[in-house]
Amino acid sequence: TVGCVAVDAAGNLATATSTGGLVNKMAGRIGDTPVVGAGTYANALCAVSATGKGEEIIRYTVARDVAALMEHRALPLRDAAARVVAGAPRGTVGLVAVSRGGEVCMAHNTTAMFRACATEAGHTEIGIWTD
Amino acid sequence: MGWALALHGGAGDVPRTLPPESREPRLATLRRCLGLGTAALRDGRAALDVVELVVRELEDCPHFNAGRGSVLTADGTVEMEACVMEGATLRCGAVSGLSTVANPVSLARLVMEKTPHIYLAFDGAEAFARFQGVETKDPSHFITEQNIERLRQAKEANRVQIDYTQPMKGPQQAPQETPAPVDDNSQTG
Repeated sequence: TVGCVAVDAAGNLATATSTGGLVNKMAGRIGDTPVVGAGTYANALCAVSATGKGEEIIRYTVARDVAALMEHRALPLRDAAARVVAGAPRGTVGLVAVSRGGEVCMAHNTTAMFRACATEAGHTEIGIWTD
Repeated sequence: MGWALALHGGAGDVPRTLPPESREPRLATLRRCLGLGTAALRDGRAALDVVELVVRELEDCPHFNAGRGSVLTADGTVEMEACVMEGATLRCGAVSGLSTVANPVSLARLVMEKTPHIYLAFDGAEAFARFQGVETKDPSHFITEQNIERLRQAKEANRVQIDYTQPMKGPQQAPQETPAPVDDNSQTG
């Protein structure tokens, strides 16, 4: 699975996710990626793209939950994402997210996630494992 | 705080011993895509254009599980899916079951922009692609030797795998009709 989230100079948010799914999946199996609110979601507060085990990401409505915690609990992006990822079964979820204010978060409860980010403020990161 | 972007190439049980010939091409693609996205944002491009541009690049890279390099179904075929969403308007588009569309993310955007729907799948999605005239390929374009081998290993182990699951050694239990308890490692490796 691959994905990208962005907030532009005008504060507009967007997300995109694409995948081939699971190795050896049954023909016709749908994962989380095209299920809006599970693997992919954006509103005026944040944009999220998730990756991992689709069935778990759907059960836990991962992408929408990050936005909902920001919306209803006023959590900052990093806390919202950390709470959702920690709440899913270990080894099943990774996500990247940005907020309207330009915060970036890359969280996963798997051993690794191929990830990269950059901000106008000059922060960049490219990584696989969490060192 | 200004513009920002983040991208991913999948998550899973990636061993620290991942050999350079597997690690470096992926990191190089992430670096190149980050550069493309950053330049586009610096030029004032809209967030929706940027995420589509970046994901198209990642779909074209055979080292990631999307577009070319998609993993295979139990039948040895490719069934790709994608989704886009725009935050300010809550507009979104999604596709599933694609086997010939070169860049599924762009078809997902066309569903959002050219139809009253959100989600088109399988034959309907493929027919929409033809109608829209997006670039299509022979299904074989998406299949790599590496993923043929991964499917063979998964079949041998009798299970499905998320990105980067490592092959397990020794006899495995058959996949269960109902999802196994999450702590059953054979389902996630």
